[in-house]
Amino acid sequence: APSSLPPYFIKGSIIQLADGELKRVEDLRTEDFIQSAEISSELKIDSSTVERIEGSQTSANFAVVQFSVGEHRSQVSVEVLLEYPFFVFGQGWSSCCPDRTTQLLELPCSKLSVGDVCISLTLKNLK
Amino acid sequence: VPVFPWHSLVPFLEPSQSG
Repeated sequence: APSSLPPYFIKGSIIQLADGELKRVEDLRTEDFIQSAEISSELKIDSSTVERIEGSQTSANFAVVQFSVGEHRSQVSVEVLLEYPFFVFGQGWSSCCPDRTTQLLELPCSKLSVGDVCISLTLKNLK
Repeated sequence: VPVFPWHSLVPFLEPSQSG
């Protein structure tokens, strides 16, 4: 089955950080996201802990990942393709099925597990 | 060659939660 993942996850894709620096997607590090969010006027990084990973009811190609998001520990579930990569703090790209991710995108990838802390975005508080 | 912004790569979670 063809992947419908966005093109920027394909190995070699050029990503622009908030300070203008260009990096390949496979070379991104935790610090790149943190520093970009610090520069951003609107976005801030949240820590989203994986609480549960289940197969989707609707399609075998999808998984439902439940996160505990931010300091308020809001419960958020997202349905994603098994090969969809999340960025885990201090570890890098991780997906429910890293073999598929590597096969389809050539993106080096680890196995996403319960307890992993992923980088997510939220709006900066306007106060 | 297309260039993608860094914030496309990580999910936006916790919609409209504040305070």
